[in-house]
Amino acid sequence: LSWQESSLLKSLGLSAKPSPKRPVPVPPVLWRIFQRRKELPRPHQELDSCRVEEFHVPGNIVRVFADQGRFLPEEQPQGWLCLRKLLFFNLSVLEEGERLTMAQLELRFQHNSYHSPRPGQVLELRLYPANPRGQPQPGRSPLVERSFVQLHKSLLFKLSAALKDGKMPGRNLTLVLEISASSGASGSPRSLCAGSDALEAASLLVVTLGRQCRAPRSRR
Amino acid sequence: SPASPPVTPSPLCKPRRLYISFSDVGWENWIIAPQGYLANYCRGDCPFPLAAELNSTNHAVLQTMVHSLDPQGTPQPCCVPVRLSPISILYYDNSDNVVLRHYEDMVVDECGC
Repeated sequence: LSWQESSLLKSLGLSAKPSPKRPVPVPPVLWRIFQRRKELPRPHQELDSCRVEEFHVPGNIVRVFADQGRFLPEEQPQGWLCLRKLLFFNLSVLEEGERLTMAQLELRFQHNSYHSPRPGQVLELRLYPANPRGQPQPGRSPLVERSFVQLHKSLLFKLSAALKDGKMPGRNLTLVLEISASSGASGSPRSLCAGSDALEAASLLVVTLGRQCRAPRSRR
Repeated sequence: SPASPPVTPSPLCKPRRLYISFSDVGWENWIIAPQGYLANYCRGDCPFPLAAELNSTNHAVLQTMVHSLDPQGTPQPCCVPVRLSPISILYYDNSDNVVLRHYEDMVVDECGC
């Protein structure tokens, strides 16, 4: 049975039978897509299984990678820096020949804002491509740069274009996340950055087109 | 009172019910959902003459004719899936990531000869 099972798993796109060690909760977005597909009337006349309609992109595999990075020590002198964290996503499970069609980073915070905004105060968020040690690659401009008056509970960033440009080094994605208060804000840096542990989790949603979908379709 | 006559299953080629439970094959630890699904399978005869509802190919029609002439040398056409539909599966991969994958050709909707 074992070789039969291996053969079946291979045809389903798995190198071995998974045995989850620390199973994480299923991300709500994946549940929603699953339930929507499940509720479609059968047979699925109108369903293209090589397209993820929810994101309007080609693809038949949707993965959510958990962040495996760590908080980085603040470097001096950067008094207005609230948070500096390495984001590390191990993408080695992507199979040879899979084509990435969408990548979306989600940052979830414990609450909707670091603190009550004061007049003129702006929070700036930057994401830099980095090496696995957490050092931003020299001379590289931020992948994402955005200003907020107030941080929301969840922030989404499309990274598809950046990754397609070949900025994904090897089989993983390493980024440095920085959140800082604008230098023009009044008050001490510490008070402006109160709650710098507010980042709850980061995850990367990746949509890919597997080999099955990439094969040319036979003419009718 | 007389018992109602037993329902005799049709011997003709058509989809039969088959529920695949992932726990029966020992995959329940890593497949999150569904726990199983109605996959169906094809079984039945493709007799001479092939009726229209048997979804027969031209090849099957000719093979049936040859079979009627030479039953020993040529078998009857087979009853096989002619239309299948996809399902989606949510599972944990080898790195504990959650994956949603759409698999084509998982459910037998129609059979034919």
